[in-house]
Amino acid sequence: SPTQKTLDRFFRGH
Amino acid sequence: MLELPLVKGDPFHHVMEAILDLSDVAHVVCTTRGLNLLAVDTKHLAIVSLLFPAEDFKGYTCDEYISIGIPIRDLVNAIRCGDDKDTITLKVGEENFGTITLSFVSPEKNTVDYEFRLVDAKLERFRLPDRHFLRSKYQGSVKMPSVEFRRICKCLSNFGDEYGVISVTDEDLTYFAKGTDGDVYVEYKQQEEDTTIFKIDVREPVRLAFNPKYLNTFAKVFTLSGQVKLFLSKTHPLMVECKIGQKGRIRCFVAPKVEP
Repeated sequence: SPTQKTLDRFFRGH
Repeated sequence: MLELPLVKGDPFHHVMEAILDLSDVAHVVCTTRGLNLLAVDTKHLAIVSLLFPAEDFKGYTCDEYISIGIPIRDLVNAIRCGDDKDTITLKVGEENFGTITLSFVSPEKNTVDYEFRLVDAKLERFRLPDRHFLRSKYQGSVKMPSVEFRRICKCLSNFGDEYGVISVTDEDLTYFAKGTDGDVYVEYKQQEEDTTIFKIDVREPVRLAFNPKYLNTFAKVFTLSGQVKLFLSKTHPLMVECKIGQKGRIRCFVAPKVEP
């Protein structure tokens, strides 16, 4: 299950 | 208490079918104002978000804040068993919190009820970046017919499922996919006469590598709307958006792929 941290990391980009 | 009227083939069902192989759980938050769905693929490379305002959902009833995790496969399997003419209602009640009931009522008033366990009844509330944040991160956007977008995604994915590139300048939009035996290029020129169907809007040229498999998965969902809009960034996930109903929308995000 994803967490808010996963989403934040996803949207922060690379 | 939540009552969510569904129809086989409606946007909610379409999204569930599309993400069936990507994710196990759909995180759904319902309030009096409407429904928000969020699903993340198991590799955390793609996200789909669905917003349905209550006014776009005929018969939608929700009198409190409800956050649930719906097992996608169970829900899709149940809907597939139903008849196209059935009236389907998804219910989460106060007494049976922790389970979900999917009721099918035929035109002859025969009923079938499915009951299954919610994945996690107490999920945290997820926050996605707001529209202003997203807009500030994207250097370019392209509006195009969703049917055309689906055709391209299918073509790219068939050719090479692992590596694709979208490039946009103020003159054209190009798609590229690398296959094992060859490559495919698709190019769209901005037409000056008619920008209602196809429109490029860029602050600076953008080139973005991605995995065509994810776009192809989402592309069929976008055919629910006539138009699709792509937002491209050099550093942030590719965002594809379409409008559903009056104020509803579907957004998909695909993480950029690091260039080989």
